[in-house]
Amino acid sequence: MAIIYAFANQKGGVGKTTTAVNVSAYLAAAGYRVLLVDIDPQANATSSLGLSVHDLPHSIYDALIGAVPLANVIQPTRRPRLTIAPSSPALAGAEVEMVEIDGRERLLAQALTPLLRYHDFILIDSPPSLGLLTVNGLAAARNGVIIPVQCEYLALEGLTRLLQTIQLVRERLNPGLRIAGLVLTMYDARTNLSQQVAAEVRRHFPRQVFETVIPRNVRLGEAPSYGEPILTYAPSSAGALAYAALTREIIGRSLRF
Amino acid sequence: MAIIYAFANQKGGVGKTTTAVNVSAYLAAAGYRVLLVDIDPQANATSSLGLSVHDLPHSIYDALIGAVPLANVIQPTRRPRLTIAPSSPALAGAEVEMVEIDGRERLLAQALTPLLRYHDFILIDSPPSLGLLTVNGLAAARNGVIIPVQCEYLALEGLTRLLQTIQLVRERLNPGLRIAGLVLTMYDARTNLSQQVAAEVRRHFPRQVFETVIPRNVRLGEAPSYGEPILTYAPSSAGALAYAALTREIIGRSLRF
Ligand SMILES: Nc1ncnc2c1ncn2[C@@H]1O[C@H](COP(=O)(O)OP(=O)(O)OP(=O)(O)O)[C@@H](O)[C@H]1O
Ligand SMILES: Nc1ncnc2c1ncn2[C@@H]1O[C@H](COP(=O)(O)OP(=O)(O)OP(=O)(O)O)[C@@H](O)[C@H]1O
Ligand SMILES: [Mg+2]
Ligand SMILES: [Mg+2]
Repeated sequence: MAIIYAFANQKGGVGKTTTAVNVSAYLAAAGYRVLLVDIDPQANATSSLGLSVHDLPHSIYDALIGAVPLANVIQPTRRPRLTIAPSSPALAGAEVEMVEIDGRERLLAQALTPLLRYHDFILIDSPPSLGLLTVNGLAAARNGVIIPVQCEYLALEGLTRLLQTIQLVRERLNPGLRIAGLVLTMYDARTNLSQQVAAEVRRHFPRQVFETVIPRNVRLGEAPSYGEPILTYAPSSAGALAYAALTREIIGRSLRF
Repeated sequence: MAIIYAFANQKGGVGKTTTAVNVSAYLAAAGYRVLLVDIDPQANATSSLGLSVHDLPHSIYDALIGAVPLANVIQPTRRPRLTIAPSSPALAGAEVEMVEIDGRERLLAQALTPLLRYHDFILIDSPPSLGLLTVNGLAAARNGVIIPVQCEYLALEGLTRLLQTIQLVRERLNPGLRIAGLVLTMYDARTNLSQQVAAEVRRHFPRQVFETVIPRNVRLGEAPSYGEPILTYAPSSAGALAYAALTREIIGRSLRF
């Protein structure tokens, strides 16, 4: 039975996509069957794995709104055991269209149900908002939400609202929704700011913050332009070693399920 | 008659708020009467200028949806001649509420109309999406949109969709909407990635990219935690000098109006 995590944080540019893509790739390399679900209209996770949104017959939009089975939407990637449910720009209009549909918050959870036994992990990349698409991701995340937190002051500010939204989704849509972990990202050891933010996050979430801290590393920003995860683009870079370590921690925390 | 610019880019974390806040502060320091309008539910521009969303009687939400005159929402800041129409978390639910209202894309433009002669510049900070709030900002931006572009590959990818949205708003809501300029942000001279992205943006938008490039500078990330713009927090930092220079360029491009 697949373990499902959503990667969510409404603050923009904190490393949601980079974390979802690279953890997916390391999980697949470790032998797990992984489905990455891209519910961000920007489709950054889709392009980060080398797919072009314009060449695809279907996207997650069709599975959420157009009643195409999700199995028909899924595409292979260059990495063995790693598949993706790609996004498309059509998804930008989805939130308005979904408002009219009964059970609009559970469309993704329903679409995933027939696929649970074919994957070991299902990871969901969310857009930078707390709208209906992100709520669909949280409602589908049976095993919890992983929150990337950029080591910046403004990234701290948004955590309260995110926790409130998680609480609401847990009460109304997904009783199993918990914080599976917080990942400190873009950490720059040379700056006080990074150290202060990291200390603050550890103070508030002592048991949930992952040990692994993702450093700022330019290779992580370069990899998407080649359509590759860091694992193949720069496997011995600081970014790669950190995401490999984070993935081992996620596997460790997943064994309880 | 006020000059109105929107700062927009659906890609998250590219420097929209940092640019809107710091350009506002330098314009006010140069003697202009400036109103900063925060239409992002995250309310980062509001907190970056030292206001606490929980202490305010009204927010932009009340002016857009609750028919409170915008003049009653505006708050002073610690900087002379710089006022703000603050955001609040209530704004997160606004997009769904606005869908039902006639003329929903022009609510901000209408709210600003009575205030045009009391300000020299009105700057609008947008959320990381192309939804109804951002469209309201674009529809109100009589003098154009300023697009912060982070020097990262993924930030390049979203520009096409942003241009398409600008085109749509120009055709249907605001014939005067043009690209007032693109600002390269978080430039790290040590990396090829920054240089390549900057070269690519200059190639596509030769006349519209501002000369001034904003470097990555930790002081810009620290300033919001003190509720201050860079102008008072670290006035001789690389970040401050760059935003001062950018503001001079914006004033130069505004003289044509
Ligand atoms: N540890 C890192 N070091 C250097 N660059 C990074 C790192 N993590 C992410 N990046 C780069 O920073 C930018 C923001 O990261 P990313 O797009 O993953 O964030 P996001 O939260 O998914 O953004 P959005 O809110 O737009 O969805 C991207 O250009 C990415 O390549
Ligand atoms: N030139 C810079 N150098 C260093 N840090 C910066 C710079 N510009 C912005 N920052 C920091 O990077 C983060 C992202 O910037 P900012 O919040 O302004 O982007 P945004 O586009 O408004 O994000 P969002 O999409 O969430 O609204 C913030 O923590 C900010 O303090
Ligand atoms: Mg993303
Ligand atoms: Mg912002």
